Order: sequence, then structure tokens, then C-alpha cells
Amino acid sequence: TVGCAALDKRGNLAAGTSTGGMTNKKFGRVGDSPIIGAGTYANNRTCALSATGHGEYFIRAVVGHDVSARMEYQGMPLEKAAAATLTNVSALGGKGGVIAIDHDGKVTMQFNTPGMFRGFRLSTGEKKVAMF
Amino acid sequence: MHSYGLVIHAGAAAILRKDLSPELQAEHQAKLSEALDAGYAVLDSGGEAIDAVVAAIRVLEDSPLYNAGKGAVLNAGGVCELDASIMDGKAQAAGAVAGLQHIKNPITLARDVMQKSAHVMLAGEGAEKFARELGYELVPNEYFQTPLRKKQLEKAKEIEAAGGGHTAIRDAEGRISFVTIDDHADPERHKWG
Repeated sequence: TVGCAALDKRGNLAAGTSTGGMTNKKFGRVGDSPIIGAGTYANNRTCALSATGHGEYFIRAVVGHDVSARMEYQGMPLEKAAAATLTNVSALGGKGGVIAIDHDGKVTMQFNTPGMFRGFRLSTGEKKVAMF
Repeated sequence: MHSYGLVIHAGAAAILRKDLSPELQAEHQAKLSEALDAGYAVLDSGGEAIDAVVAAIRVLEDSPLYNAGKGAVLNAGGVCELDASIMDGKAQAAGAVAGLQHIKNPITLARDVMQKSAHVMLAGEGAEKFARELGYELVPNEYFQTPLRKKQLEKAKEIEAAGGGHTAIRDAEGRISFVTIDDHADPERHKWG
């Protein structure tokens, strides 16, 4: 699965996710990637987010909207909101991660697996690519 | 002017540094950097976040390294079935596609569903019919399939035929949900998406 979340010069957020799903998937299985509110979500008042992982759990935890709702309704910063949501995914038994950017340009890249291929580039000049 | 930027992922996995050769790690670093630069170029020139997202994801979809577009994993029937979605935070508009077999860049079709249809999600043959109406050139499914993914499917089927064993992924209630294998022979190393 691959994904991206972006913030443009006008302060607009967007997110997207693309995937082949799971090896040996059957029965027309669809995971969280094409599910708005689960694997992908964007809201200018909060953040833009893309998820990767064991999709069934990310759907059940409504990951994308959950992170956004924690920010909007509880005033949580992005980092904490994403961590709290990922804790819920872990509690259900799901593995994976999320990347997100908020309306101020703060990014988070969190996962409960040993690795997640990830990176960010910001107008502050910061750029980072990491895998483990 | 607002600060701007982007963040990407190319999958999470139970994969350790020692599982990837230095050469393969360098390939990943370069491709992730290329995707970041493609998206950033859109933003830096005053483009919209939604276009930056598409630009970055297309780089990753076109790479056989990742489970999206070319290099996607195979389903039980030996076919690549692709899903994608996109969302615009300003209008809270969204588009999604599922079960595609012939669309080279699914993220592009997801954006077209959002911008050029009255719907949010289109699936399977209907989604591809919509793509044809928009003038998309469809590619054979073989375009997406790589030798590595074929090998992974064979391995998954062997494990499944043997009863799943410890490589079957169980959910919180202990049900076997599926069997999946990452890019190496060690069956303990599952691919999580």
C-alpha cells in the first residue's frame, strides 16, 4: 500500500491511498485503502491522513476519521490523536501505520510494525526518508 | 503564504533492516525520495494539495517495489485487483475505486470519480467502464504482475494447502482471516498491507 497526505500554499489539505490489497485475497475482499474515513481522510479543520496495514482492523477502528475527530472535538494535537487511534487498532489486533499532516504543516508517521517505508518534505526545508 | 509540504508511506511491514540488502534499501530510498520530490514540486509551484497527492502516488504506483499499481500483490485467482481513494479536505469531496484490473494508475481514476462523477466509490467492471468513457487506455493485468509477486502467491497457496499453520493471520477472535507473505522466504515476515 502507498499513500500521501499534503498541505498546499493556500492551506488546503488532501490525502490519497493506493493498494493491491493482500496476497491470496479471496471473495472480492476490499480493505481500508479505498474506504473514506478508514484508510484515507482529509479535513481542512484538522488533518489529512493515509493508512497502511491490516485493513480489516483499520476499517473497524475507522482510523482516518477517528484521528480527525480527536483533533476537532477534543482539541488533541495530531501526534497524540494518531497515537491514540493506533493504540485502538493495536488493541483490536491490527498491525500497520498512518502518515498525516495537519493544517499547520506538522507531520506524523506512526506504526506498530518493525518497519514502515515513509518520508516527508516540508517548506521549512526539512526532508526525511526512513524505512525502519 | 501558508507553510506547505507532504508526507508519504509505501507500506508497513514486519520487516527488519537485515531483511533488505543495502542495494534494495538504496532503491527504496531513491524511489521514496523521487515520490516526495514529485509531490513537492506541485506544491512549490503553487499547485493544489490534491494534485500533489496524485503526483507522489503515481511515482509509487509505477514502481514494481510497492504493493500498488505495477508490483501489486496477486489475489487467490492470480490476478491483481487494485483499490484507491482520494479526499479533498477543503470541500470534503472524495473519490474511490475498488477491484480494478486494468487501470494503470488507480489514484488518477479515484480523483476522476471525485471530480467527474456524482458518486464517491465505483467498483470492478463499472469503475473500468467509467474509465473507458473518460478515455482511459486500459492495460492488460499482466502489466501489474511481477515474478516476485507470483512467487509469493505460490508460497501463500502452499501454506494454505498445508493448513495455514503459524503463517495464517488470525484476528482477535482467533479466526484465520487470510494468508499473506512479504518479499522474502521467511514465512514469519508478513506483509501488512
